Amino acid sequence: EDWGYKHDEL
Amino acid sequence: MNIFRLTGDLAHLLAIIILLLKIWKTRSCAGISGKSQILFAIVYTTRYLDLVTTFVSAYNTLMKIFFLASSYATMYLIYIKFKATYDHNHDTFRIEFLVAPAFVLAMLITHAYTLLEVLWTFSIYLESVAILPQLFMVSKTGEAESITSHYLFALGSYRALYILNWIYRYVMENNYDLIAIVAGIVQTVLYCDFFYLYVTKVLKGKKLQLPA
Repeated sequence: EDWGYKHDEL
Repeated sequence: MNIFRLTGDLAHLLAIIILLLKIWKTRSCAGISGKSQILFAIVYTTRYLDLVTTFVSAYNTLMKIFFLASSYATMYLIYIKFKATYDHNHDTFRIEFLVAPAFVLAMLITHAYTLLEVLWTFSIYLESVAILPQLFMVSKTGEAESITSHYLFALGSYRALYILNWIYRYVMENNYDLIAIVAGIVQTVLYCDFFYLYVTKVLKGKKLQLPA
């Protein structure tokens, strides 16, 4: 699960 | 961060600033759907819970705080400060018909069954349809002020630019999130009819008026 991607985008 | 993502974020920021300025300068929220603004506040609240768990960058934190704060400020202007100008007779969309299905769908199709993950997914689904009460209001009254049209155009462009960002990320970083992509496409498609009217009417100096 790519959490970084999820937190980064608005 | 790539150019599509950045311009998407800036379009989103611009949309919110246009809306707040319009309400503040005219001292009126006529033509603005309070229901859509409630939905946006729910969207940001459920998506940006990660503000307290994860730090990405100052940019990321500031933007999230701005989107959260501005959505609550907009609700305050519509439902409290300029309540007398709120056109509630034309803002009759039942938001539970959007919130409930978005929640059910988030329970059915999500990456993981954790509270933050399900709420993130819910916010993505809800955002894709959150503009419907506003579009419904425009179709009901048959017109929109130019400034409201500019707001809608900037707000619609933001997710369209995100789609380009997702294509870029897929090609350059082999990174993608199917839930965000499908919802983002749905969201953008909902604006298509409006985009057409915006380009053919508003940009030519005419008021956005639907045929009777």
